[in-house]
Amino acid sequence: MNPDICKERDSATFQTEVLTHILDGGADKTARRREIELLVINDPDFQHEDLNFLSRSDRYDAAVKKSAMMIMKMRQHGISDPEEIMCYKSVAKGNTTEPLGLHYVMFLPTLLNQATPEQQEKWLPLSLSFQVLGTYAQTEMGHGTHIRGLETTATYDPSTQEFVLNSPTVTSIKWWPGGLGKTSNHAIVLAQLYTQGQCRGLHPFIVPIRAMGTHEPLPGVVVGDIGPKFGFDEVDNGFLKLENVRIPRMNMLMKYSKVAPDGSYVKPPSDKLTYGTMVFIRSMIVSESARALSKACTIAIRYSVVRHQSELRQGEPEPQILDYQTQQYKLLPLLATAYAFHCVGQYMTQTYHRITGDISQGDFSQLPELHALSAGLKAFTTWIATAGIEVCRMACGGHGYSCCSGLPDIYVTFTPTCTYEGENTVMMLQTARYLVKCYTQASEGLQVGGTVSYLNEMSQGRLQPQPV
Amino acid sequence: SARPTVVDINDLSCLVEAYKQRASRLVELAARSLQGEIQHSKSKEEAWNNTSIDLVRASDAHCHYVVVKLFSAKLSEVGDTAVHSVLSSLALLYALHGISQHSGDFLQAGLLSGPQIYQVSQRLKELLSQLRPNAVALVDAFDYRDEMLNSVLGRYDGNVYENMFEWARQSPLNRTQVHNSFHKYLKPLQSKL
Repeated sequence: MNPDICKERDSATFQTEVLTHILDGGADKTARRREIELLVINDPDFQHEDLNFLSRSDRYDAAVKKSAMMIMKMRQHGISDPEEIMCYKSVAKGNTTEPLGLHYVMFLPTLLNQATPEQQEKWLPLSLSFQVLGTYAQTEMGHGTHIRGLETTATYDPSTQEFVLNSPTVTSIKWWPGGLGKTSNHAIVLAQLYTQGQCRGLHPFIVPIRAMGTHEPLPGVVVGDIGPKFGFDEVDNGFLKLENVRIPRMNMLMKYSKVAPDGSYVKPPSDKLTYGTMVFIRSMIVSESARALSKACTIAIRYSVVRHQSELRQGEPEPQILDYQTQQYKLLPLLATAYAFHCVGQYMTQTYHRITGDISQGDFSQLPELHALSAGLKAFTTWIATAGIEVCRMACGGHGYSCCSGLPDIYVTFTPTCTYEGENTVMMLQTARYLVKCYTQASEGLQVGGTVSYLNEMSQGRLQPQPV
Repeated sequence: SARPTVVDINDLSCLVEAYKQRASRLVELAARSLQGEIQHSKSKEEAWNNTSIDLVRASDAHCHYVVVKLFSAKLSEVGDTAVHSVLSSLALLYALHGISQHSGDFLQAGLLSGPQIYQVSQRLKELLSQLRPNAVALVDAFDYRDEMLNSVLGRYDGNVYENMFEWARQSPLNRTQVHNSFHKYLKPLQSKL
């Protein structure tokens, strides 16, 4: 053990274990988390060459191998609780991503939230046994966060009771979904529904893209990998072009909106329900911000007590670089931010579950608040965490530039969160739309609730700041 | 009736209040700015675009308030005195650092005075010194094992340099003492010049 780091631990004024329990939500949760982590760490099957020394193709290959192994091992260990799955996977994949990530975090949740019981009966066993390897194809080459602008069409044909899916333009080609290029055989495709000659807006469809036995692309499906990216080397983010692909009527997810065999349409109780999976991911990203930033802070702060540099006082030994005020100013506010985001992540997860629980009981009243808060906090935390990771990297001097610091991997794996699941500026403007709406309501004397309840006080003249 | 804003920069609840008022003011400014634009613009959409910088600022302030408020609220759940003390310092640092970064908003809103902004900056420095001895313990509490961090610099045992050297030796460029590119390109070049 390095003597400097020993000295630091000896001089702490609190017991780290107590704080760890608080962060985990209790001593029992810490114990279980550690148990799961050791299942991965002590498993020789998860030992592998450092991914930094492999080509992109080899990194993808290693990641698919690891994904497949993770699934097998989790079954063997009886890990089925979503939190425990997340814990197991986060240890196994380290600071990188995995090709089957979207199967877990988007494909399955969409089935659970948007499929009818009959549809779930069909698709869930296939998905849970990984006969169906799924992803979620929303973004198009020419269309990002503005999803009403998506061009992919699904036209209902009552004569065959099928939807005909098309990518009518180059810009409508689905672009970026993780695991779409080579790994998945099914995708939940977001497309504009046309029935009885009318466009009914965006709806989700389960589209088979590769044959389940041979994994060959199906007729009318043009699918592949989008090429090297800024990080994300392990994931085959893909493109998908659909040319008159026919799918059965029951492949439209119909929990909320429905198309009857004759083509008549029943609209959903709220338009925002179609984007429920995105809201879920945005809520989870807040915790990811805390995780990525806390990892970066851990690296930079530990290194800052090992590294000695220059002289504070002439003739004395080089001090630890964390003794420099400028180094403290770089790192300690970020450490505080990591803790703050941890609290926000916990709150966001609880709020998501509470409000989606209400939604499943038919109460949609808090959906706009969830939508606005998840969008804003996703943007707020990812912007700050991304910039913070980079500060941590530079706080490690030249060595932060080496992949051995772990910081480049953390940065390139995390920074896409600023653009995926909604580009951050657009997210902030969505939140602003909600704030302005609530402000208007409060000004008119209506009560607004949740995190914007302070706007009531303002309308009542109770928020009148005066100079100190 | 107006409520006086007495901001004690060492009182987290006062700072939460200040963040709330900042958010409130920026939402109001953005909403009024939008209203003004609607009267001058050709369409609501154009007015929205012309106000979007203010709108993003308002959202940012709202989110910042939510974060400060949640961090502050978390402290009430912490029973251990030593942990409560260090987390309180962290929460105060977070709130004061945000104020120093956005001091213009707090000054313009009359939430803090110029001398108070100076106090914030001084208090911030004190908090850095105060938290410095606990910095390593605070990151240890995240409890990331080496296998998860995958970082030579962030190793728990702090044995950075010897492991960095070992890591570098694994580079594929080190598999042979003389790389093939020397024979293919450099040697012919040397022989020609």
